[in-house]
Amino acid sequence: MIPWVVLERLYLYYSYVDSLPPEINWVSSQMLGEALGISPDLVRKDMTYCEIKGKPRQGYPVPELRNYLKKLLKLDTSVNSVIVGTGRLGSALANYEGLKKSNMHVVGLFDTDPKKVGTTLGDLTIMHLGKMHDFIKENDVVCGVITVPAHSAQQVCDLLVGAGVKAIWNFAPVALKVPDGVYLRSENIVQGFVLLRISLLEANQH
Amino acid sequence: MIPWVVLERLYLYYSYVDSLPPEINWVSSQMLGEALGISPDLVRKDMTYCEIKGKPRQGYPVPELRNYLKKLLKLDTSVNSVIVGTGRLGSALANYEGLKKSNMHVVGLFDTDPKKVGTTLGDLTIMHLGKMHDFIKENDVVCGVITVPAHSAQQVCDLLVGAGVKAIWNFAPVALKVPDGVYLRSENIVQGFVLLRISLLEANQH
Ligand SMILES: NC(=O)c1ccc[n+]([C@@H]2O[C@H](COP(=O)([O-])OP(=O)(O)OC[C@H]3O[C@@H](n4cnc5c(N)ncnc54)[C@H](O)[C@@H]3O)[C@@H](O)[C@H]2O)c1
Ligand SMILES: NC(=O)c1ccc[n+]([C@@H]2O[C@H](COP(=O)([O-])OP(=O)(O)OC[C@H]3O[C@@H](n4cnc5c(N)ncnc54)[C@H](O)[C@@H]3O)[C@@H](O)[C@H]2O)c1
Repeated sequence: MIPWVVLERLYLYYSYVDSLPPEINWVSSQMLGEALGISPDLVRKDMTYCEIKGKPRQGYPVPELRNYLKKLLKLDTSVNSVIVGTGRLGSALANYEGLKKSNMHVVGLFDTDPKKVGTTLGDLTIMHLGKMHDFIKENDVVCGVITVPAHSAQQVCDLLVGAGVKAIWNFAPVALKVPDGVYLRSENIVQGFVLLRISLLEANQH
Repeated sequence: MIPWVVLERLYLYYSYVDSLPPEINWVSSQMLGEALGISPDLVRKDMTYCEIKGKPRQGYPVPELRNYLKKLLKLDTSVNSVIVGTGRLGSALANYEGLKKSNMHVVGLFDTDPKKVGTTLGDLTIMHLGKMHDFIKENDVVCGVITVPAHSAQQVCDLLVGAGVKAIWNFAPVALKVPDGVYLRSENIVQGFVLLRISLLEANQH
């Protein structure tokens, strides 16, 4: 088993090599470390979890590394998802190229606001929350993204779980309860700002 | 020095105890662990970095723990910030209660879109990017948030650094270059989805 903190970094290495221009065939732990603010020693240590061997003074072969990490991180597996709450954050996620490239397949958008229901966002039409249960069952949806206000988040979560969703990606600032067998990840982007400010105020790196 | 990964978790403990109703005076490592999906052993280990002692069978005193963590995480220090790019993501951040509560003080919003410049978002008026340099100098701004398209991000970053900003919080999917002495944190929320999908597909926890 690869530890989560290593998987998190492996994904950063993947998205870096994936953004390299086609003529770059080798990437060193130095190059990866500098671009991502990670020590080259740690990069080398992380790479021991991969079967791709580096070459002294050249580094890792980009095409092989990209393909290996793509499989390891399951980026080649598409997952049907719905986004509930098509406000500012929900619409930013629905439009985000990065999610499309990582094979999150958004198949449905839901909201309760009569002014939003029936309008289009990208190439999807926003549906009313009342239609979500049947939609999830008919479209093999496994992941639900929650971008509604905090007071509605648990209710939306229960609806998603009740319809058979197995993974919940939550952005509302509230600790959700899910039954065993349902995987929950809550984002809390304030955490990023808190760590940035600590660096700034302590004017050093840990 | 407390390791970053521990600080990340301490912030999650803080935001959990900060959201507890006032009549709850004690919180156990069990309670914290269950709410946040972290093992109680790890919670207890993290708490050894804090000077707050737990009591057997009762746990940690909530008011003392909250105040201690607030200081440790520098949540009581306000930082003047600007957001550059007031589209979907930028406006979601400008309106997010969580950032206000963590003492990020957004004092300026900037964009280049003539349809947005001059309109209001919350209680601020969106200004044109051309006014940002002087605004940063006159308003003691130390942090810049980048929510513009990837192709404009480095140029916006250089403008912020040139005006004297010392911390950059970047959401554009591109590896930015900053000089020494400027602290950079890049968010990559796709990473969260990638880890969630791995849990789902491997149907287990690491
Ligand atoms: N985690 C983070 O980092 C972060 C950052 C910004 C915002 N947020 C949170 O994300 C959520 C959305 O923020 P926003 O700025 O997009 O808010 P918003 O008000 O722009 O959008 C919320 C949307 O949810 C819809 N909605 C409300 N109740 C609903 C329900 N029961 N079912 C379906 N749709 C419902 C509304 O009609 C609206 O379209 C909020 O909880 C906010 O606190 C989190
Ligand atoms: N990191 C993440 O997790 C994440 C998630 C969603 C979106 N994004 C990224 O965040 C950025 C914003 O996404 P969005 O959905 O809000 O896009 P958007 O198109 O809704 O907003 C972009 C805004 O930036 C403005 N802008 C463009 N060039 C500018 C410049 N040089 N100076 C100032 N303002 C400028 C535009 O006028 C617009 O208002 C994009 O780079 C997107 O890829 C990141």
